[in-house]
Amino acid sequence: YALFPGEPRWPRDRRDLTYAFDPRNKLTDEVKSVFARAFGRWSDVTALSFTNVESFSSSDITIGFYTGDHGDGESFDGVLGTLAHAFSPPSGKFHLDADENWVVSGDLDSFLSVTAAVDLESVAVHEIGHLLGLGHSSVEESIMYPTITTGKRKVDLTSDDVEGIQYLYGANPNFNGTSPPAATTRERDTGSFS
Amino acid sequence: WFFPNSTAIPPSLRNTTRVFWDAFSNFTGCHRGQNVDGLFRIKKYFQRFGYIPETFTGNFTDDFDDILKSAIELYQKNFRLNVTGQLDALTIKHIVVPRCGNPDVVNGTSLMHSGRRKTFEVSFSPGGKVPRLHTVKR
Repeated sequence: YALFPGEPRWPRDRRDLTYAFDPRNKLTDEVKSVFARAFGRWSDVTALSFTNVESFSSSDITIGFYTGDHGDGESFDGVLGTLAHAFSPPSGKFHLDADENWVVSGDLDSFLSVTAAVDLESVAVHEIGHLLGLGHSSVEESIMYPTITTGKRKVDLTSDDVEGIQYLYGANPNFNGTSPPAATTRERDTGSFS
Repeated sequence: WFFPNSTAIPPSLRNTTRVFWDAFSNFTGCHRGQNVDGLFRIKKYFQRFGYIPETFTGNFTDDFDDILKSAIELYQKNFRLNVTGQLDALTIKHIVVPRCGNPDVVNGTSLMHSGRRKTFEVSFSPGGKVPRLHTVKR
């Protein structure tokens, strides 16, 4: 695992984080539930919690789908290429390329590797790692590895990812090192996916 | 575009072999000293992900120069590819895979192959009035 220069992380008094979606995207509950699941994968293993709130302007983490130049100097490039990016703590900005073809559900069995569609949860889990302070890892199996092949689903945190996030925030008290503890995010409990 | 599941993906997307950075495939085999039409684009790619510092202004040439060679070597090291300094087929195949927009190199420091955090085991030995600090790099 790797960290950003200076090892930025969320301060001790801000570990119960909130997140909100850009209302202009008018996302369905189904799409929002994918992010709740992705946040849950990180809160399972570390001492952070994530709660979905309505207020986009005041939440810790802001999530939006944008195309091309969207004002942060890192333009998106249409289908494939760069898929999303997220800023290190405590910025909380998480942007996804609205031009991509996102597959929302997890059933990728019939996925053909040469399609031009990408698994949304795989990208969400990776970018949330950046939001929490992890950089790109050179371990190919890691969630924090920079590339994702189309048609591939990669959502389970590896020991490399867990070691990195626990270095920054410590372990979830319920995490026993093998199977993830019961979910700690409120949104996840109510998501239609669970 | 959101597809509820993979079976909802239309045929036009299922069988596409289009890769966003298609044009880079034309540079397969390129090496230092060559001048190849359009090579400046891959320099822009490497600058985008931090492999060429921002201090190099955007007007890149089509020369396969030392700037590009160093960028490729660092990229190959980060992704544990053979460090050839050339745009060999495997490196090109890797470059065209969709990816996160965050850079791999920040302020000239490669985040990736710096590898795991070093942990120091701290211990104090009582000797003398002032305990001495001992560290062991693990």
